[in-house]
Amino acid sequence: MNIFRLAGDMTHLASVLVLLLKIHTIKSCAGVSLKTQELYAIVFATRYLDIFTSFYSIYNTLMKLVFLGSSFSIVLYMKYHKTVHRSYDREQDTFRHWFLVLPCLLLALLIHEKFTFLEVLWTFSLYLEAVAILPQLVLLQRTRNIDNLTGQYVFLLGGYRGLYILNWIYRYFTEPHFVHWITWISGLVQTLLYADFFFYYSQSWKNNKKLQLPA
Amino acid sequence: PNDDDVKDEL
Repeated sequence: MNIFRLAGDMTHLASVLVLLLKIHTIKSCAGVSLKTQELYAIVFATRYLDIFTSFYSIYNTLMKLVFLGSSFSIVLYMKYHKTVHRSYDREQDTFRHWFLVLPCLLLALLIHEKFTFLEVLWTFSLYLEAVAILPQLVLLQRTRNIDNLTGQYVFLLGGYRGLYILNWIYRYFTEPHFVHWITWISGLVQTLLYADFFFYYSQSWKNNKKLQLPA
Repeated sequence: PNDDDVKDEL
């Protein structure tokens, strides 16, 4: 475990905590895309199936449980908690997210490292995670007033992806056999999707203004 | 080397 990887995981954890704080404490999910959250729940459910078959470390298992538990509870909160559900921007959150799932599944069936059930699902989860943020980014663009917590949530998620790229660069140079093209390319695509958001986030921070994305 | 080294990532 290197410092970039740990920082990436902690940033990911922080993003989830920020979102849970908003939903649990403020009882609001305004500006949060349920579509993206559903995709993340699928991502973690398909990637972490190896919880039953392989053991890496206590850290690894605990973090997997945290991400599984938090992603599913966020979805359930947004769908079934009366107060939280009322704050959901249903009319704005219209991205056809199921249309992302099938192409990712087909791609995983075609391009993978090993053709086994767990491996194909694991690869599918990488492809799906790469595009899972799209409904959220579209919703942000449609939302006039992006509150601080929602902005921070997306900023932290993007930061987590960026740190993972540094982690791969570090591992490539320190672990001679560490070459994983599928992970790298889907991770890179995922990080690039945040580029636009990062630009406007840094602008609003620099000018000390409220975050607003151009339509 | 472990084939699944990347799987220790989250």
